[in-house]
Amino acid sequence: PGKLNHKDEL
Amino acid sequence: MNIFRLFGDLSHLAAIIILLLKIWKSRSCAGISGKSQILFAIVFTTRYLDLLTSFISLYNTSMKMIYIGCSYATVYLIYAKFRATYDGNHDSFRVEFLIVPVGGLAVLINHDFSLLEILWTFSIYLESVAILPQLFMISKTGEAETITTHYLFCQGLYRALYLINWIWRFYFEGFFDMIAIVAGVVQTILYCDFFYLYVTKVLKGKKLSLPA
Repeated sequence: PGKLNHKDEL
Repeated sequence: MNIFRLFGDLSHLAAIIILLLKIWKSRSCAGISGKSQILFAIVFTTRYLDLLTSFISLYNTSMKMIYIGCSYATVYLIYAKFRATYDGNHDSFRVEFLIVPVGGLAVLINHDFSLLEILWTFSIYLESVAILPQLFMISKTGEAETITTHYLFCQGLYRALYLINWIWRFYFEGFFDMIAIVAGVVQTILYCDFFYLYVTKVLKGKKLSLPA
């Protein structure tokens, strides 16, 4: 699992 | 999207609407920390600049617009329209002690040293402590109106639900964002004391009053 940001989150 | 994130967003939306309606209908912002509301307006402004650069979904864009609109409207009501009812004496938390360290941390610890990313990181760190002036004000006044406690409960519940959302996303999607998770844990921990009082007092119909 990467440390992708949750830019789809509010 | 999962059920925890959806209910987290709805809880957050409820908190924002409850507060705005409370001030508007009672025509008073007594017991409300204007400083916390300014911090929340900063949180949304620095976090949602991507409204200008990327489109994710209608839900995402509309919720961001609502959050920004309501937070600025709330700040306007507190500091302009109902300024006479603003309790400045008890809203005395030194927010510079929050903004400066959070700003420094955002520059030091982030995922990418770009302006948008640092502003997003600043917003995440700031949100985790933005409620402190409000909690501090309640500790100084020793009490809170029941509607204010419902606002705080929804506000605290939203990030707690996000924590479950992140567990869900890690397990099912393999995604995790350590910065958002650590800040979310800190944010939720800050509400624990309030959650205890809310469950043991407000839900039993009593007024929330702290031992002065």
